[in-house]
Amino acid sequence: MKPIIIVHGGAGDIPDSRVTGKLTGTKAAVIAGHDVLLKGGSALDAVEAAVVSMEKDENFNAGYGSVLNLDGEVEMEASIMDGARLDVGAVTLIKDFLHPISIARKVLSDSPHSLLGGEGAKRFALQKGFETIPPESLISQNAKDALQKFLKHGEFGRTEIGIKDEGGVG
Amino acid sequence: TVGAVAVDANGHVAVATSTGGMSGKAVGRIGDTPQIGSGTYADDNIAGVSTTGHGESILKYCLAHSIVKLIESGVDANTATKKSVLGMTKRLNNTAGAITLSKNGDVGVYFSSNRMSWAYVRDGKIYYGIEHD
Repeated sequence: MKPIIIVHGGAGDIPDSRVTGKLTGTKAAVIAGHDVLLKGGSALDAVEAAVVSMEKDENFNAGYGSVLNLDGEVEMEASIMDGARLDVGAVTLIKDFLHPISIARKVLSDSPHSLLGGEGAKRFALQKGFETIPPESLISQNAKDALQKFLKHGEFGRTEIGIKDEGGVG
Repeated sequence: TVGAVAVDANGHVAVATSTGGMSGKAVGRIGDTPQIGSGTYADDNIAGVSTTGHGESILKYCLAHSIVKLIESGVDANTATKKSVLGMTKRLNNTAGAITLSKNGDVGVYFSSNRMSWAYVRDGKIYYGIEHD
């Protein structure tokens, strides 16, 4: 069959100021994934490439540009699933790595487990050759601003049904 | 949150989803993204789905898996995506979005939030958007 790929860059109350960046980054990601498919790559390779593209882009809430927790830290999660074998790999509560999706892929391929979190996920990633980066290098100005807005509101955004805040949803 | 769904030349379906979560979340909070069936699901025999939006609602509704099961019952990809997202929003009063590819490459895109950026490539042409309709 003809290969096909689709991507998303997040849902929510995306302000007008973020629309162009979102569209540019989303198109770049789908092209990155499609290029893999055109070269005969697998669906797993293609979805990883597409997500890696967006994890590098501050316009998205993943990797660099991730929103911040109450301690002002980036704490990320990712998952990947292979529909051929119903096999999965996932990580959660992971810090200091630019590409959580690639670590999740390694959990899928190189671990007897499906989901690793926190310190264990970090240890696994280091064992598999992933390198940490300074935590502040994952933090964008937009993420800092979003946390300040959240702290001012004092409650979680609930998308347009509740308060309007771009940091409100994934 | 970001996500991707692909069907390759051999008909294999794969899905990837990655996120920083929600702004101001508690330290240690885990959302829908790493929970299979909520943020991500893929089955070569049916479809693949990646979701985004209000994580606590998505994981309670098992949104990705609910879309896949609707497709398995004979609903087309776009209708299944819309029906599940709206079902979650109605039941839990929070919004979400999802992208879907059936095993045959049929596309589903729907979101109950104000906006969701998405893009796909078919026959060398890029289709993309961020607004409703």
